[in-house]
Amino acid sequence: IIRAEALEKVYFTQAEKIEALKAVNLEINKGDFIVINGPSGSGKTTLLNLLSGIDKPSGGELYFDGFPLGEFTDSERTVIRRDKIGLVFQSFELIPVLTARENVEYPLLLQKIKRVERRERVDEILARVGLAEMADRFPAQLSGGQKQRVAIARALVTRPEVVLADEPTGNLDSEIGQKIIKLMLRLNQEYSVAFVIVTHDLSINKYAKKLIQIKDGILSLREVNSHV
Amino acid sequence: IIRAEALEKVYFTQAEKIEALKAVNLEINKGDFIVINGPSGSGKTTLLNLLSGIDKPSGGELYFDGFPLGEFTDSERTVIRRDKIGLVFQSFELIPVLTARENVEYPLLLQKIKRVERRERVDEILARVGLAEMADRFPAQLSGGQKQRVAIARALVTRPEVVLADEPTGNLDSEIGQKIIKLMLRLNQEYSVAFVIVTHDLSINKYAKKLIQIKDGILSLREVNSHV
Ligand SMILES: Nc1ncnc2c1ncn2[C@@H]1O[C@H](COP(=O)(O)OP(=O)(O)OP(=O)(O)O)[C@@H](O)[C@H]1O
Ligand SMILES: Nc1ncnc2c1ncn2[C@@H]1O[C@H](COP(=O)(O)OP(=O)(O)OP(=O)(O)O)[C@@H](O)[C@H]1O
Ligand SMILES: [Mg+2]
Ligand SMILES: [Mg+2]
Repeated sequence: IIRAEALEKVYFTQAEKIEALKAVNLEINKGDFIVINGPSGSGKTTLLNLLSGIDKPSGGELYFDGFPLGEFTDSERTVIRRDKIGLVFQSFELIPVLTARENVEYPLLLQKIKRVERRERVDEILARVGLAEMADRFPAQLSGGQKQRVAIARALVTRPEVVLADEPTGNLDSEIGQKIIKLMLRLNQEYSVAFVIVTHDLSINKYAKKLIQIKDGILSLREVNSHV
Repeated sequence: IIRAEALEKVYFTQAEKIEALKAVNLEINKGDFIVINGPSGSGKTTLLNLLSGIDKPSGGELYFDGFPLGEFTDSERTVIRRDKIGLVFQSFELIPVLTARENVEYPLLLQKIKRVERRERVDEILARVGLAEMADRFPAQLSGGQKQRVAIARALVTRPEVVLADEPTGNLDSEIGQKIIKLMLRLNQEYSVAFVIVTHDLSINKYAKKLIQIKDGILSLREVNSHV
């Protein structure tokens, strides 16, 4: 679905040139369940921002369904993100003026899903992340972990081809965190949703079909478990 | 230093009345090292917001150094927070227009610490959280875990009487997370800084002198380790 070849990202500040990603090669295929670990500042968020098309690489090439991402127009990339990719941001990025339900429903509205089906799918995913009773609250009325779960529900509700999740359990206790990972595994097995999960929580690693380490902007493959 | 008696907090939304904290009793003494675990939404952030005086309780009484917090004026409470309490927020709350160094230096400026000493203390704490090279960057140019460490450095640099830390390692890998906890333990042992650490990371529990559980707004004491 997504292929990165020799991907590079350099940031410039007034004082420095920061090589956040160096020569990254990565392939995400249908049904993949990839976990990425790495120290703080090693390039994980930068990688996800490039894979989703939110940010542009400084070098290398990115392919979506075989086509170079650079050849799509900005509006085509927006359509790809809307229909094919689900994103869980490290800082959630919820819309403050919409309720939890409306935040989760938003991507389905963009896809012009009918009202009855939207209602069913939103209710179901909110229940699965334990937020059924919070559906009508605004982000400011939710705890950190509740906001994180709204962000997760929003990324999953469209059952996209690939979900890119940036530290999705960082604000969750281990019980609800495990529930969320099992939910992702079910979507992976039942709907072939591919997952790329960036996480500091090493207890998630055992579920990975492919385990990747990132350090100073360089990826290395650690394990492949095809039997998982 | 801080004492809570029968503390209550109720939130009102259009549809509901939410009893976020119920009859909470808690005492924080000099040199304490308290860890609080609890499920997402159980009331941890609410508790810290009351203990720091950022929010007002709906019921019960809060004492600071023996005096009821309600009897201080707003500006007196601000002085208490500035001089006595260090806060690490769950969502960091850095000042976007200040660099990492300036964000950490800010509380020392408020305390009118002299320039040379400010410089030394800020450089030292930034080095201890692994951010010496990022000192001149702005929050927008930092990773999630780097921002979290700026927030931690800012809370510790004044060596306050008590540090209230809301999930301080949620965005950190285990290596730097352990370093941060050891830094807190050193401040606790060398300067008698009291710590109240809210966390989902159960690996921190072994360091606690007092371990508290919170569920549906109710606290219960789980363990006291006076030998730690
Ligand atoms: N401003 C608010 N208005 C209404 N309800 C609120 C508000 N802030 C928090 N709550 C509710 O109060 C309860 C406790 O919230 P709190 O933020 O203290 O939880 P928490 O233990 O810190 O959770 P987490 O681990 O997810 O950060 C939650 O059910 C939350 O939805
Ligand atoms: N806008 C930016 N300008 C300059 N440098 C940046 C910018 N964004 C990120 N960086 C730097 O690029 C490097 C990688 O950042 P990134 O956010 O990808 O790390 P990360 O692996 O997600 O870290 P964390 O686990 O702390 O979230 C870091 O050193 C960071 O400081
Ligand atoms: Mg990150
Ligand atoms: Mg919280």
